[in-house]
Amino acid sequence: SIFTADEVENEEVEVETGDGIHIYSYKVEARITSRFAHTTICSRVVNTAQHAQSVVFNMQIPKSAFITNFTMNVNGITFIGSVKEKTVARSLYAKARARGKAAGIVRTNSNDMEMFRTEVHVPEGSKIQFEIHYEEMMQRKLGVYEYNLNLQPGKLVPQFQVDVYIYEPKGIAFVRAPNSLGEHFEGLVKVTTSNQKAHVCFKPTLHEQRKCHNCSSTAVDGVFTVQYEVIREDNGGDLQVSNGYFVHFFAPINLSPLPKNIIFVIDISGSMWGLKMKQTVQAMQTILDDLGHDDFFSIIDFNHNVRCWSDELVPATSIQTSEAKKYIQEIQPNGGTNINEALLRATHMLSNAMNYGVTDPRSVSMIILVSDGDPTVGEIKLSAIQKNVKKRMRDEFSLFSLGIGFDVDYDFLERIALENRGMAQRIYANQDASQQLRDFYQQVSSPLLRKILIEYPDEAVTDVTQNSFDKYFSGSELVVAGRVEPHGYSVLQSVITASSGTMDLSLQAEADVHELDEILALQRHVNPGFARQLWAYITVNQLLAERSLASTAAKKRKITQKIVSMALEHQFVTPMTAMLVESESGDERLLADSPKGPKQDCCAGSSVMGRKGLLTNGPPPWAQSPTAQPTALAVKAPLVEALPNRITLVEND
Amino acid sequence: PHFIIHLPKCKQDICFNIDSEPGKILNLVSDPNLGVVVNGQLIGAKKLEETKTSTFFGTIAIYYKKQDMKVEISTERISVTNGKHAHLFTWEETGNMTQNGVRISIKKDTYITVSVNEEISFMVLLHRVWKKHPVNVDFLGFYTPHTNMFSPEVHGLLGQFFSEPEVKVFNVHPGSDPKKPEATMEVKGHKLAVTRGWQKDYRADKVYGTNVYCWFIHNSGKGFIDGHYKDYIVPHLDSFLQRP
Repeated sequence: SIFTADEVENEEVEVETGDGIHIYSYKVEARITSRFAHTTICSRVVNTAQHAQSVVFNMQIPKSAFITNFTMNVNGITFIGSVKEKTVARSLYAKARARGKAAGIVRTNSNDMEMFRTEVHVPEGSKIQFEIHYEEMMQRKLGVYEYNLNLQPGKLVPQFQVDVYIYEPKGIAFVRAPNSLGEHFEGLVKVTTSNQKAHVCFKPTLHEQRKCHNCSSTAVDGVFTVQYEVIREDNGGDLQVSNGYFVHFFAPINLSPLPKNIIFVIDISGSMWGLKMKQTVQAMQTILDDLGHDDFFSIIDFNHNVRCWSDELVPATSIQTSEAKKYIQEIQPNGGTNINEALLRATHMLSNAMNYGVTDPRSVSMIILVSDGDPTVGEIKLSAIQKNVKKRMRDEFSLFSLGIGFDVDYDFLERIALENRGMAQRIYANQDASQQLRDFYQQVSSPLLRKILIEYPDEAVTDVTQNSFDKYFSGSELVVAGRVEPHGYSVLQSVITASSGTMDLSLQAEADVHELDEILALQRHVNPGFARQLWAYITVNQLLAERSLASTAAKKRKITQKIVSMALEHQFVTPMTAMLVESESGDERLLADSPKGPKQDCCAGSSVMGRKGLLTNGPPPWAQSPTAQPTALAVKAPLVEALPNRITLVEND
Repeated sequence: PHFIIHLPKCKQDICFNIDSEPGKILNLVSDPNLGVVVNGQLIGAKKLEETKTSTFFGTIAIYYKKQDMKVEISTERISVTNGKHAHLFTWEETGNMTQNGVRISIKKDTYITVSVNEEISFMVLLHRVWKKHPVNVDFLGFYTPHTNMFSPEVHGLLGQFFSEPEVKVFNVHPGSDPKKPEATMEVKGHKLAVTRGWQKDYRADKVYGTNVYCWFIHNSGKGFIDGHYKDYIVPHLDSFLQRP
């Protein structure tokens, strides 16, 4: 049996859901070891109906995560996942499909999550176990790491349990598990912490899961959140070596922020009319209030024309900011979109300020572009705009792009930002957009260091990920990883050089090459291979970013090969790989492919299933229409008989 | 705290203790012309020892007025303040900071050096004791080379000796302790009864220290230092010494 004795006992628990599909167990275990999270979600289901029907396994996975494994067991037949190069996986899948022995795993996009959904058609009495694994790096934002888990079991579950284990070698400063699932679950999340370890457990009983006393529906529906921070004693960062790989987390605290020169370039074209403009204005009110006395700023708003609130940077005094707020409030969006001209004007303004010595030479100069659409006026060729901006941006300037909604070519905004020492963020055009804009601004509003270079002895390390960074912002974290030479030193050292508000810094960090492995070996609920996977995770993400900036097809191909090779070695489902899920005999197959980016989509902020244009096929035809199977066949029927002849598949690229 | 003054011309080392109260700030170096001041704040041991509280330096502050730069070193942390910019470091790290001629180097759990325009340098040494020690507390040592190029206006408990006083030691005779001969010292117009002894320099060996043989001045350096040691108590960590 694929069920434990405990679960078999629980079969006695009657959970009437009407459709004959009972989820007996839904267990999530996340192991976060040194910011690297490995999540396993396991669900065990029985079709208790008197007929064959489809069983769906739905899971929302953070977009920043890579799926690393998926297995399924149907009545003792195990399907095992393996990551393959996309065309290979598709070809194998196509063969199975041709023989009518294939089913699809669908992945679609939502705001920060993507849906992983698989569906199998099984005879009555079938027992199915789904298990998915995914990995992600915890990103420090505003001084906190946040682990989010989407919990939507859809039904009452006799054995429902979430365990989040955190292990941070340098110690945990705090762990919070804010009750994001609603008042119903107040006090049900248990947090246990010691110096380096934390365990967050959520295990509601059947009764506690019920929406009301006699309800048969579950109240578990939402995002389960765990927030934590590590202890930081050392401005040189936390250098950790494990299993032949090193990871260096650099997040100095207690440094004064650098003054900044900031130009807000705001799209006021017709498409911004309504909620988007209202939310932008709201956000700008707060952002302008947050500017410091040492900061300089200006505002450029553009549609087909480009207007400047002030032709030059002005100090962020209360008079100037209140003038700027008034100006923004009076904006009436209309007309086209001339991104090229607006950005060039901003670079010109920054250059002038620098040339005339208006700004502090150690200050940080930033352009924050807020736009909701593609250029329609002036230069509209994206590559030409990219080239123009790059040419005019000085090394001291950075461009941050915020793309509101889905009418905007986010890839372009991301490219242009990455190419100019900045970053991009998608803003979902809903009621929350104002907060999203403010949050983004907060992340970049306190630059603490410039020109950060994190170096290691050449003979001690190889394959080091990006180790030079233009800026370090308060509350964030710079992470560098690499391989440690096997016959190198017993202590790995690092030297970090950077420039702060008033001084040039050179800091050192060091780590014993063996110590952490010895400690990890004694720990339960840790991921001893974290450093290797974290290094691979960072490398693949960097390669994906590099790929989007590649100037020629040949360069792109070369990077793609590297990504594929890394993804195969580390079993990551990336945009260049897919997961083929095969039965042990290899004659039945499922394919997990990466989803399309939400580009040019109409339904910003809408629910996952409500989005249009993502699925090339409709929902699985068998999903809502149970078909009766002969009882005899249902008990021991091989899956091949139960799998549909028709398939569903997400296409991309 | 104990003080060791090396007098290079007469090749002598002189030492004395200053016994004051925890919390008091002693001026060590004050050079108003260069705009450099070094003050040390005393901390006390956890318990009295024979009715007396031993005191140590718990915080050393170096202030360079021309750059409005303050380096405050305690046994817990190091803060570097420049105008409204403040950076905090701990003894857990190793690193260097440079700004407008001021260079600060931290050697993890060991020492900090601060140099100004490569003309003046100071070293602050960290002494960690066993946390559960019934009496002792963590404390700091302060070292400054006699080659520092201070202005003639330099003063302070240490600063006054950059201009080397003339010292004559004579009438050396056995003391009550056979290992510690006694003598008479003539300095700054005073004749002082001094005792030969030794004090520790912890730069080379942080645990056991290196013995520095010196003539010990009794009564908190009375007669060897200008005025009374209380004249060197200042109100703030960045206060210059007000000369009478």
